[in-house]
Formats: sequence, structure tokens, C-alpha cells
Amino acid sequence: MRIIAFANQKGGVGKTTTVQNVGAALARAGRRTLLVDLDAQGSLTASCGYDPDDLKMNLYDVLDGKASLSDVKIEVEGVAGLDLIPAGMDLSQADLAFAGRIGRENLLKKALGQVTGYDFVFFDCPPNLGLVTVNALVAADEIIIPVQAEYHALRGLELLQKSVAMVSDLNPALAVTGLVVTFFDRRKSLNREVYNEIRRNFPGILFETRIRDNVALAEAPSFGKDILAYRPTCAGADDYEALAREIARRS
Amino acid sequence: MRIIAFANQKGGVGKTTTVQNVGAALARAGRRTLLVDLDAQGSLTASCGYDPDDLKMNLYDVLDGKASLSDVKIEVEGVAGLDLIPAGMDLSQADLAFAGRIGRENLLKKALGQVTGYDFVFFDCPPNLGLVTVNALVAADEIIIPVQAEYHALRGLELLQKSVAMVSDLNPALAVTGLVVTFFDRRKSLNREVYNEIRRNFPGILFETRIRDNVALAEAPSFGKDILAYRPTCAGADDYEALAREIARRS
Ligand SMILES: Nc1ncnc2c1ncn2[C@@H]1O[C@H](COP(=O)(O)OP(=O)(O)OP(=O)(O)O)[C@@H](O)[C@H]1O
Ligand SMILES: Nc1ncnc2c1ncn2[C@@H]1O[C@H](COP(=O)(O)OP(=O)(O)OP(=O)(O)O)[C@@H](O)[C@H]1O
Ligand SMILES: [Mg+2]
Ligand SMILES: [Mg+2]
Repeated sequence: MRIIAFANQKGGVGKTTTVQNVGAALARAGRRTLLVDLDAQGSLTASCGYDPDDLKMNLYDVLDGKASLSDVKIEVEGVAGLDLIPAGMDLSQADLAFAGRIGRENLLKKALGQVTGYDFVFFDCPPNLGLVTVNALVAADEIIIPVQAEYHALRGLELLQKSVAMVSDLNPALAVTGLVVTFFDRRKSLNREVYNEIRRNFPGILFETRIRDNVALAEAPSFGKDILAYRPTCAGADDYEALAREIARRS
Repeated sequence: MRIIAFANQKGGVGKTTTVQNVGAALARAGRRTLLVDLDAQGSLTASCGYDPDDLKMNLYDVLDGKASLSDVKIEVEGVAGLDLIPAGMDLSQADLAFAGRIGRENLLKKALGQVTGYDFVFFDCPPNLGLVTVNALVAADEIIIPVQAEYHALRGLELLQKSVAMVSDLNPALAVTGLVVTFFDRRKSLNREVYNEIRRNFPGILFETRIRDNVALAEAPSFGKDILAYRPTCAGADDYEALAREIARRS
């Protein structure tokens, strides 16, 4: 069972889109996959077709010790082998609610201890380095960093590396499996220049697959579908299938 | 003195870009403007040409009570009348560091109490609803919400409205001055459709000015410049000057 956190505190870089679509591609290829939505916004939950406000329980209840992961688990409709742990708005209170709790960084790891039967577990992290993200970095064995080929996103990598280093006392085994460039448009010189800079600064961990800027990826979530169900022949579908193959090979 | 928070917990919607460029446009039009960077990533600080790691003190020291706003203030080079309160990485610890402090939601409001001589004070909020953002919503009189014309950004507005309502006990005067659509590309039907949906759902508070998708806006930050200094004749410069005029009129 590979447990991978998709994290980057820079907002809007494609974390949710990557978790949903790599997850769906792996499930369609026969790998049992569990997606965990750690963001109070519930973008991943909504992208899979579920309204977080309609759900009685979510990940917050699991971190709070009131439910197990299998109590709140949803089988994603239309994609055999893909399950989801939904988020709820109450996750935005997690930092203040759990700040004083013993083992507050290990709540997710503990809950995950009873889960078996998956090939992959993916964490969709919120755009911050608060307690919920720290829980993900402690519970994960690997981290994959979606990054836009733009200035702010490149700067954000330094802060993220510092945070990963801070967590290494709690989780010495955590390794950065790779960086994946998103929203790539090779007509934009900015994208080409920053991509080359990332390749120079992070040789060996940049995924070959670049996710191209493709509006279908922004349309699919409003239908509650992954890109393979929404438009299987577009650039976004090709890129995420290629990335799923690359991740499956990289272990 | 108008104190305006630019907030949206959805990441990557153009908060920092909007604060920097509206601030620069107002300063060039003779309005004394103070920009406050509340994001541990320090995107606004870097966009203005300063490396957060080089600075001895930042907003965290002010919230911590160890410095005043004027101790950490920087006069932005090249833009008369524009000052900056820089951010630092330690802001990502603010939730846990200040969780138990009395008046923890009022730290920024208190620090701002001694500040005079500005026409506008802008807060660039991080993409979350943690303690630092709550401090901004308590200290502000107005809130402006940058929003992309895409599905996830539209969904995020509901969570943000709930949070603004939650803060209204602490700051009953806080009003939403407006929503501004960013990254708008009228060739994309998704953008046109979501824009019309926002207009239907939020009549009267949607700014007339739409900020068009313009790569110059993503290039300027790497030179530490606002768009008017970097490329004064591009679509991004026109749109942000128009938005600055609209904001100045709307009080
Ligand atoms: N390759 C792409 N091409 C075009 N649009 C994309 C692409 N990837 C993601 N999007 C769209 O861009 C927006 C941001 O993506 P997404 O929400 O996945 O980022 P995120 O990093 O999860 O954001 P947050 O930091 O708020 O959690 C969404 O509206 C999404 O649909
Ligand atoms: N209208 C635009 N057209 C093209 N690129 C833009 C536009 N506005 C912002 N950008 C770029 O998009 C990225 C995201 O913008 P920005 O950092 O301002 O968003 P944000 O909401 O502040 O993000 P965060 O949630 O991480 O704080 C940046 O690289 C920025 O340069
Ligand atoms: Mg997300
Ligand atoms: Mg920002």
C-alpha cells in the first residue's frame, strides 16, 4: 500500500485535479485506490460528485476519534475500485480544535492503521501548512508536489521543503517522490523558462509527464466526473493517464 | 482610511496580484496606500521586490507584540506613496503560536490602531480561514473577493460567506464591497457561463471590471514589479487601473 500526499501550500496549482485524475486512472487500470479529501473547501469531494453539506460525517469526525475511515468512506459512483473519504467545512477549525490534543500530528496516521486492501492511498492537501497538512505528511510515505511553471509557485517550493524537513522528526521515512508541472502551455515563454529552472534545480525528481493547460480539466469537476469519464480523448486525459503510469512505475 | 481585506480561501485566484496592482495604481494616482502581506509564502513581499528571508522582522513580530507596524514597514521602491508590511515564513505557525492568547483575533486590529496617514490599507490574505485571515477580517471594514470564473472558485464563495458571517460577532461592520472576476478569457465558454452565474447569484456586488487572463501579470512578479511598471500598455495594466478607479468610487 503506497500512501502519497499531494501537497503544495501555494494555492491553485492543481493538487485536487491531480489527485482525482491520477486516482481515477489507476482505479481504471485495476489498482484499488483510496482518495482522502483534507481540504475544508471539499473540492475533491465535489469533483467526485458529492456535496459535502449533504454528508452527515466526514474526515473531521475521523480525526476527532468519533468515526473510523470505513464509517465515512464513499464508493465513487461510476469508477470501480475508487473510494473517497469526504471533507467537510469543519476541517477549517481543525487547527484550533486539535491544537492541545496529545498526538495531534498523528490523528490521521492512527486512523489509517486499520485500513487494508488498497494499492494506493492519496491525500489531497489544502493550500496551507497547518495541522491537517502536517497530519498528512506524518501519515504518508511519499509526497508528490504539483507545481505551476510560474514565479510564485517556484518560490513556494523552498517553503515546502522547509516544512517537509520540519516533519522529518515525526516521519523520517517521508520522501519526495516527484514534482509534476501543471498548467503547462509551451507557447508561453514564462512556462518554458520556469520549467527549465525546475529541471535544473530538481534533477531526477521532476516527472517526465507535464500536465498541459486544458480547459476540459476545469469543466469536468462541475459534472462531478474525472477527466477520463468526461472527455477521454483530450490532452488532460492523455497527460493524467501518462502520469498515473509513471507514478505506478516509480515506487 | 479605508481598510480592505482581499480574501478567498480558494487558492490561486489572484488575491496577491490584485492587491499589488490595485495598490500600485492607487498610489500612482496620489492615494497613500499600505499593503499588508499576511501569507507565510510572502508572495506579495516577493512581488514587490523583497526577499522575505532577508528581512529581520515582519508581520509576525507585530502580531506577537514585539514590533509596531511602522518598525517593519518598507517603502516600496519606485512607487511613491506605496508602503509594504512584509510577511515571513513564521506566519505559518501563527495558528498554533497564538491559539491560547487573549484577544487572539484582535492582534492586527490593535496594531493598526496606531497607523495614520493612509487613504487605503489592503490585506493580502493567505488561501485559508485560519487565525491570520480571521485577524484580517476583524481589522477590516470591507472585503473584496477575487474569484476565478471556474467551478471550484464558485463553490468556495459559499464557505467564505459562512466565515464572514462567523466573524460578524467580532466585527459587525464588515461588509462585502465586491467580487472581482480574474483570469477571464471570453473565448472559454466555462468562463462566460460561470461569470453569468456569479452575476445572477451576486447582483449589485460584482465589479464591472473583469481582469483578463494575461501572461504579463504572471511575468511581472519575477522582476519585483507591479504591472504598470513592467508593461504599462498590456491588458492587465488597463484592467487593474480600471478596477482601482472602480474601487475608489465605490466607498
Ligand atoms: N491542467 C489544467 N488546465 C486547466 N485548468 C486546470 C488544470 N488543472 C486544474 N485546472 C483548474 O484550475 C483550478 C485550480 O485547480 P485545483 O483546484 O485542482 O488546484 P488546487 O491546487 O487543488 O487548489 P487549492 O490550492 O485551492 O486546493 C480548478 O478550477 C481546476 O479545474
Ligand atoms: N489575470 C491573470 N492572468 C494571468 N496570470 C495571472 C493573473 N492573475 C494572476 N496570475 C498568475 O497566476 C498565479 C496565481 O495568482 P496569485 O498568486 O495572485 O493568486 P493568489 O490567490 O494570491 O494565490 P494564493 O492562494 O497561493 O495566495 C500567479 O503566478 C500569478 O502571477
Ligand atoms: Mg485543492
Ligand atoms: Mg496570494
